[in-house]
Amino acid sequence: MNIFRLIGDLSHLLAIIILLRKIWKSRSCAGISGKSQLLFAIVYTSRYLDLLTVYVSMYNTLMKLVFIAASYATCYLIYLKFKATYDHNHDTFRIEFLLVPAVILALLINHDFMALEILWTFSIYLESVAILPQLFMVSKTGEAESITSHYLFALGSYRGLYILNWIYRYAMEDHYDLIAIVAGVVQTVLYCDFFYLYITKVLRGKKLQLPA
Amino acid sequence: EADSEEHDEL
Repeated sequence: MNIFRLIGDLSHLLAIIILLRKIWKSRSCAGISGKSQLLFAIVYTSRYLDLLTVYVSMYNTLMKLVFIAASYATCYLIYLKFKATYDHNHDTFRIEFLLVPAVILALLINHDFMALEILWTFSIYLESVAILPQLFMVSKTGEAESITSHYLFALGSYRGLYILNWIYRYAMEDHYDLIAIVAGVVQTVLYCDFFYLYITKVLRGKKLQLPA
Repeated sequence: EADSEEHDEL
């Protein structure tokens, strides 16, 4: 564990809390892509199946359980409890265009052709693009509430911080995982445009609004 | 190279 990884994980945790709190407090999931949240639930479920086979640490186990539980809770709020507020007309990204390539890629490029390993690889590939329905929704409506922007910033920062973690681990421990690194860089790059808007607009007190 | 037996990151 190093500082970049810890802050990255905390940023990830913060993002999840911001989102759950926003939906719960406003009793609404307007502006939130249910499809992205569904993809995240698939990501954590397929990645953290190793909870059943290996024990890394208390921290590792707890965080995994929290991420799985929170992703299911978010889907529950969007698709069941606050279903009436879900903006499905704007949530039109075709997730099969992400799911199918992630499956194929995981079968072709992996560390080991074993069920758990392929599921882990699939989750890494899927996570890198899982935010696309949400970004697509923001671009479609042309705006995002500030709290949604904070959520996206915290979520985007997490993989960005992991890049620093990977550099650190390569330098200090001679450890690297190309699959995680390449997918993580792709994931972070997808947020770049959003990061720019967040820093130039939201942090200056303006709403995130795209030019017409 | 990464050890595929364990993924200690989240």
